[in-house]
Amino acid sequence: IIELNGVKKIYQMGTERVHALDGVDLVINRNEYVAIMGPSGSGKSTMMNIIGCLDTPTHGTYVLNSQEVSEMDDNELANVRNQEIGFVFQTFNLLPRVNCLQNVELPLIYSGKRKGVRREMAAQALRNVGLGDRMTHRPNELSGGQRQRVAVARAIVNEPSILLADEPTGNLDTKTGNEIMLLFEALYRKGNTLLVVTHEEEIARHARRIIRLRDGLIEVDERVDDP
Amino acid sequence: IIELNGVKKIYQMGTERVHALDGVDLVINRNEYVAIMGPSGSGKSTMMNIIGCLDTPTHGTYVLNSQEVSEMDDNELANVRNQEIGFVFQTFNLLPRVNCLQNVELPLIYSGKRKGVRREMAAQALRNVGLGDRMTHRPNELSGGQRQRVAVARAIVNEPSILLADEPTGNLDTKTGNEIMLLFEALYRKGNTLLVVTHEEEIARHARRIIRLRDGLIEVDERVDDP
Ligand SMILES: Nc1ncnc2c1ncn2[C@@H]1O[C@H](COP(=O)(O)OP(=O)(O)OP(=O)(O)O)[C@@H](O)[C@H]1O
Ligand SMILES: Nc1ncnc2c1ncn2[C@@H]1O[C@H](COP(=O)(O)OP(=O)(O)OP(=O)(O)O)[C@@H](O)[C@H]1O
Ligand SMILES: [Mg+2]
Ligand SMILES: [Mg+2]
Repeated sequence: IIELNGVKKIYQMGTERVHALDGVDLVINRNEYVAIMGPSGSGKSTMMNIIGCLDTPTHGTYVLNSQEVSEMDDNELANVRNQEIGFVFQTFNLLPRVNCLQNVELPLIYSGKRKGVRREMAAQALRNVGLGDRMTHRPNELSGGQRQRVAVARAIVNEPSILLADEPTGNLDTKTGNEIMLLFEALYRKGNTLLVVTHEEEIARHARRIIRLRDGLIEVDERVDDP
Repeated sequence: IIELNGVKKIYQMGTERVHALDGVDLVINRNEYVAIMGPSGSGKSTMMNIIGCLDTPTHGTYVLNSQEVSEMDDNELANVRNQEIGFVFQTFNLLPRVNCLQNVELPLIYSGKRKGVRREMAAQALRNVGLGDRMTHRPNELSGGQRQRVAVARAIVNEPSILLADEPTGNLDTKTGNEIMLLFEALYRKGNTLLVVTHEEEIARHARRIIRLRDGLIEVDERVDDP
């Protein structure tokens, strides 16, 4: 369902050209659970942003669910970003002026859920990440790891068919991180597709396939036995 | 040189009270290397902000270098924050509109270094964290781990006598994270004092003492053998 062909992302910086992605070929099928690893600056977030339709390649093509993304109109793109794909950003990207509950309700507003239903689904998602007692806090009234968990709750609240998680446990202690991985496993077992960027081998081991990037290219792509 | 006595930080949220810190007693001597661990939300960043003179306790006292911090005037506080203490923030807090080099030069401007000297010290600090080829990039033209490393470079560029680092390797792969720990070790061997918040046991093992928080209180405080 996800197909990158010869994808490059090149930034022009004065006289210098930065190859964030340098020719990536990748096929991911429905209901796969993939970990993406690689050194800092190797292109992981850039690749995730392209897959999530938040950025466009400078070269190559991206086919999502048999449709060429560069040919989608604005409505189709908005639909993909807001309803088909859940995204946990490396920098969380929460709305600062509303509280956790309202932040997590946002994808449910897009999918047309009624107010009472939205409120309960968002509350449950927050309880699932251990933030049942922080629902009325705004992001700046939370710890770093709590903000990260709100970002996770928002990404999975409407059970997206594709979850893209960029370093979802980077600010979490081991126990809390494992709770997040249990939620991901449950989403995966319901038939959804997961791509998780992580720098921790322990976290990567939850996936069934590991892709390693280096300097904007895929260096390794291997199956992992069921954990 | 750092002494917290009965320190509490309590937030009033409507009818609810959140005890971010619930009575912390802590003594840290000159040239100690301390790791601070604990679950997400246990009070680590709150404690670091108080130690870094960026926040004040609601109860208890904080004595820094034999001086009661609550009795310092604005000039003394500014001096402590900008010259004595280096702080790596959990959310980096880089200036978005200037490039890496200018971000790292900031502490050197406060310590009155001349322009040519500042520029060279900042450039060297960036090379030390592996960003020699990213000096003219602005923060939004960098990866998450690269921004984290700029925050580290800025915190250590003028060799502060106290380094406070809140999750300095949370977004870094193992190899890059180890390079940062080598820089910290060098700073420590020069006689400085280091407090590093981390959720990774591997990183904590570089320290000589581990403090574990839970629910705003110190639960464990133990020496670690030289690694
Ligand atoms: N402005 C605020 N208002 C209300 N509660 C707050 C505020 N800031 C922090 N808190 C609460 O204080 C507690 C401690 O926060 P702190 O940021 O110190 O945790 P932490 O140990 O650094 O967590 P993490 O590992 O997730 O970064 C958290 O439960 C948080 O929700
Ligand atoms: N707007 C930009 N302009 C120029 N270069 C950029 C820009 N955005 C990213 N880059 C560069 O592209 C490369 C890849 O960035 P990317 O964010 O994908 O890395 P990453 O693998 O996610 O790293 P990390 O593990 O540190 O988060 C980096 O070297 C970065 O400096
Ligand atoms: Mg990244
Ligand atoms: Mg914190």
